[in-house]
Amino acid sequence: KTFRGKIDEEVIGSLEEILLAADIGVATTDALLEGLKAAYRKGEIQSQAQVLDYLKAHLKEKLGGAGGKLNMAEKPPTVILVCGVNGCGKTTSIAKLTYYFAQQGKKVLLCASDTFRAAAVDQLNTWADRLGVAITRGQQGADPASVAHDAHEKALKGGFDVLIVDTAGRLHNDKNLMRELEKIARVGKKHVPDSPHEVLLVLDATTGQNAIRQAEAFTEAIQVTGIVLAKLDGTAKGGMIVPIREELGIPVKFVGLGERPTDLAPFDADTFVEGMFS
Amino acid sequence: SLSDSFQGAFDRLFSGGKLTAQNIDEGLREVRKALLEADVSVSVVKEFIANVKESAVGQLQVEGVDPSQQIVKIVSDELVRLMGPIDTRIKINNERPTVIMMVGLQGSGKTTTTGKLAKYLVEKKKKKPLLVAADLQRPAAIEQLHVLGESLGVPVYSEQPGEKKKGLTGLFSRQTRAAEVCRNGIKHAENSGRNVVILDTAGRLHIDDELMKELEDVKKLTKPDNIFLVCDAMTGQDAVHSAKQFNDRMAIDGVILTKLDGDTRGGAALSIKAVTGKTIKFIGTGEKLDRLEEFHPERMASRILG
Ligand SMILES: Nc1nc2c(ncn2[C@@H]2O[C@H](COP(=O)(O)OP(=O)(O)OP(=O)(O)O)[C@@H](O)[C@H]2O)c(=O)[nH]1
Ligand SMILES: Nc1nc2c(ncn2[C@@H]2O[C@H](COP(=O)(O)OP(=O)(O)OP(=O)(O)O)[C@@H](O)[C@H]2O)c(=O)[nH]1
Ligand SMILES: [Mg+2]
Ligand SMILES: [Mg+2]
Repeated sequence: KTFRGKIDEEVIGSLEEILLAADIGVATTDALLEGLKAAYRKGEIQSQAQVLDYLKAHLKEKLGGAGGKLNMAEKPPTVILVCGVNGCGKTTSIAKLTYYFAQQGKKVLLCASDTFRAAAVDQLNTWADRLGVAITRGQQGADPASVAHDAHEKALKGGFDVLIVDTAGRLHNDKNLMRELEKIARVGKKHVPDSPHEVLLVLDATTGQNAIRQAEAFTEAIQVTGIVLAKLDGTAKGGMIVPIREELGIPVKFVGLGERPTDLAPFDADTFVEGMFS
Repeated sequence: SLSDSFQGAFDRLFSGGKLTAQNIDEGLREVRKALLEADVSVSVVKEFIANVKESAVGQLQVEGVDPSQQIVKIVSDELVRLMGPIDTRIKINNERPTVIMMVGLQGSGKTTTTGKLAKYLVEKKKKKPLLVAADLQRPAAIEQLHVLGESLGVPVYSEQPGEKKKGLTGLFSRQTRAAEVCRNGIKHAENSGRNVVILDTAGRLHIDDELMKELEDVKKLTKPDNIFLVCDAMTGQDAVHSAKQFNDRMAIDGVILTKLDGDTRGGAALSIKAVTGKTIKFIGTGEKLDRLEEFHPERMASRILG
C-alpha cells in the first residue's frame, strides 16, 4: 500500500544544498525537488529512506546513453572539431583523444588551428611529437580556417582515420570569434562534405552556471554533438551538465581526469551521479 | 543598476508599501535566488542573507522610504562592503628585487596575467620586471612566457629541463627544480638590475598534496613579497574550496579575477573574498596584455545581482 505523506522538509533542504553545491543550478534543483515531492505523493517513493535512491536513479537515467560514443564517419577521415572557452582544457583533451585513438590503431592527424595564442602551436606540436602523430600547422597569426582547410586535404591524401582540429579558446559572447569558429567548421566541407562529424565542446568542471550559456552559444554557432567535461579530478562536481542535457539535449561523452594523455574516460552516468553525492 | 526582473520582483513583494518581517523574508528569498544563480557559493549565500536580514529588520523603523528600494540598497551596500575596498597595492621590497608569485588552478590565466602585470609595472610603476618560467610541466609553457616577454620587451628567465646550475645536488625531481629555478631567477634579477621578479608557476589542484607542497617549497626558498591567487571569474560553487585551500596553505596576499570580459555573473568574487578575507586587486578583461584593470566592488556587485 502507498504512503501518501509529505517528504520531511529537512530531507528536502539537505538535498537542495547538495544539488546546488554541485552546480546543478536553482531552476533544475527546484524541478528535481518538485519531481521528488510528486513521486512521493503518487506513492512511487514509499519512504524517506528511498528518496535519495530515487533521485540518483532519476539523474542517472537523464544523463546516460552517450558515454564514449563518438560519431565516426562512414569512410575516413572522421573529423572532430574541438571548441570551448579560454583555458578549459581543449588542447590537453585533444592529446588524450589522440592517445585513445592511437591505442585503437587509428591513424591520427592533428590540426593546430589556434594560430593566435602565444605558443599554442608549440603546445600541440609537443603533444604530436610525444604521441608520434602527424600535425598540420600554419604560420603564427595565419587564418585558422585556412589551416583547417589544409588539414582536411592532408587527411584525405594521407589516408588518416581521424582528423582532430584544435581551436583557440574564445568567449562565447565575442561575436567575431564565434563567426570565426563557424568559418573553421564550414571550410572543411569542401573536401569532406560531412565534416565535422563530431563537434566537442570542452567544459571546465569548475565552471558554474555560465557553462549553460556556453553550451547554448557554441551550439547555436556550430552544432555541438558532445561535451568533454575536463578537470573532474578536482573537487568540482560538474552538475551544470544536468541542465545542459535537459534543456539542450547535449550529452557528455568523455571526462578529463588529469593532465596526462591517459587521463580520459568515457562518461559514465552511474559513476558521475555517485560522485555528485559523495 | 539592478536588472528589471529583480527590481520588479521586489516591487510586487513590497507593493503594500511597508517593510514587514514577512515581506523581508520573501524579499530575501529573491535575493538568495539571484545570488545562487550568480554562482555565489551556498554557504556564503546563507551567511550573507542572515546578515542582510539583520540590517533589514533593524531598518524596519525607517519611515517614508520605499521598502523594495530599501532592501535593494541594503543588499547592494553589503555586497560592496564585503568585496571592497579598492586595493591595488603591490608590496615593494626595498632591499632586493620585489618578488611576486602567481598561483592557481589549471587554466585560470596565470601566465597571461603575468604578462599583464609586467606591462602594468613597466608603464604605470616604472619598474624593471623579470619574468620567471617556473612551470616545468605544461608543454610549451616556457615558450609561452618567452613569447609574452618578447612582445613587451621584458626579459624572461628559464632553464631547460635537466639543466644544472651551480649549487644543485643533482636532484631532478620536478619538486626541487621549480623552487631552484625561481631562486636562480631572483639571483639573475639581482645580477642584471631587474627590480621586480614575477614567478609564473604551473597550474595545480588544491587537493594535490605533492604539488601544493611544491608551492610551499617555492615560497620557502624565494620569500615572495606578494602571492597572488589567479581565479577564473566563471568558477562556480567550487570557488570556496579551491580558494580556501590555496589561502590556507600559501597565505595569499591578493586575488586576480580573470576573464571578466565574458558574460558570467561572477559570484565567485564574493565567495572567494568571503572565504579568504583577501582583496581582489585586479581583474582580467581580455586576452591582450593591456587588459588588466583595477577591481571595483560596486561594478562587481551590480554584475552579480544581474
Ligand atoms: N587536473 C586537470 N587539468 C587539466 C585537465 N585538462 C586540462 N588540464 C590542464 O588545464 C590547463 C589548460 O589546458 P589547455 O589544454 O591548455 O586548455 P585550452 O582550452 O586548450 O586553453 P586555450 O587554448 O588557452 O584556450 C593545462 O594546465 C592542462 O594541463 C584535466 O582533466 N584535469
Ligand atoms: N578572454 C580572456 N581570456 C583570458 C584572460 N586571461 C587569460 N585568458 C586566456 O585564458 C587561457 C588560459 O590562460 P593561461 O595564461 O595560459 O592560463 P594559466 O593559468 O597560465 O594555465 P596553466 O599554466 O595551464 O595553469 C588563454 O587562452 C588566455 O589567453 C582574460 O582576462 N580574458
Ligand atoms: Mg589550447
Ligand atoms: Mg600557465
